[in-house]
Amino acid sequence: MNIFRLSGDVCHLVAIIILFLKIWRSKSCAGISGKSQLLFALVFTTRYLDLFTAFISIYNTVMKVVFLVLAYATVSLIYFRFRKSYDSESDSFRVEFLLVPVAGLSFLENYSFTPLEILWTFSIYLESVAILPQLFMITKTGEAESITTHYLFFLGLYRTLYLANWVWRYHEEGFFDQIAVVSGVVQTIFYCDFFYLYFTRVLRGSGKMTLP
Amino acid sequence: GLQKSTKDEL
Repeated sequence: MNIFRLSGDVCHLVAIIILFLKIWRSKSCAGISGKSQLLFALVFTTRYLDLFTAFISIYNTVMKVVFLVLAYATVSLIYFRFRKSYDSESDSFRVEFLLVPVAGLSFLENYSFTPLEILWTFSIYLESVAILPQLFMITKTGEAESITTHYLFFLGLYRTLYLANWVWRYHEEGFFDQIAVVSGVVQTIFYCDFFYLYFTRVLRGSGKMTLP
Repeated sequence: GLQKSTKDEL
């Protein structure tokens, strides 16, 4: 464990909590892509299958459970409790265009052709594109509430910090996980445009982020 | 470098 990974995990947790509390307190999921949240729940489900078979640390186990519970709780808020406020019209990204290539690639490019390893690889590839429906929805509606942009900021920051974690682990431990690193770079690249808007619009105190 | 899986990561 290093400071980059720990702060990355904290950012990830903060992002998930920001989103959950935003929906819970505003009793609305307007502007939130349910599809992205479904994809994140799928990412955690396929990645944390070793939750009961491989004990790594208390921290690892606790965080996995917390991420799974919050992911499914957020999905249930969007699709059940506050489904009247779910804007399915704007959440129109075709996720099959993500799932099929990601599933195909996880069968082609993996470390070992075993169910657990392929599902882990699937979760890594899927996570790098899971935010696209949400970013697409923001471009479609042309705006995002500031709290949603803070959620996206921490979510983008977490994987950026993981990139620093992998640089550190390569330097310190000679460790290099090609699949995770390449996917992490792709994932972070998708946030670059958002980061630019976030720093130039939202942090200037303009509150809502409106796209040009 | 040595390739290890990131299974100890979240």
